[in-house]
Amino acid sequence: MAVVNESGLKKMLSKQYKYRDLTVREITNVISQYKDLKPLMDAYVFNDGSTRELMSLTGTVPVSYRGNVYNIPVCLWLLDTYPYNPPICFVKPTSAMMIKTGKHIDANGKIYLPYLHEWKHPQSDLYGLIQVMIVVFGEEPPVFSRPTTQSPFQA
Amino acid sequence: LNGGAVPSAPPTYT
Repeated sequence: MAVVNESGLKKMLSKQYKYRDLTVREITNVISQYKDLKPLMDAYVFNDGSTRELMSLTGTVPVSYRGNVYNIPVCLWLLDTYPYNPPICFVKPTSAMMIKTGKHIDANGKIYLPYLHEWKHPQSDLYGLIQVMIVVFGEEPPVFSRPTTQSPFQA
Repeated sequence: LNGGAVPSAPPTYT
């Protein structure tokens, strides 16, 4: 896996991102603090079915819940207007997990938070968003482990 | 090489 540095990120974001230098600076800051998040370019599918190559931060964030720390899998998509629009955020359950829908999570795993709803650069940023997620998920986890009693290995 | 942390979740919600 290539080492992700600022110049590498700038190349990945090419000219598509209107505020590339701001975006790169934020990503660099966040991945230095949250080392289990990785910047990736991938195809994002919009509601109308169109797709676009967008940058995401994909990986896990450490969430403390009832005295244990869990690595909650998330994917934060950055639009090409970032940071002037909020990221589109999802939990990404593994096959061993199921989504717990609620005030902050829909059945697709999409994350809804006042922090995203009220997003305003430069007061809002990825680092602040992740801190909010960690607090909110620590009270109400977005995923739980699936029961293992019906494992096919026992069939 | 850093593959990142293994995803984990709290025990089954009941």
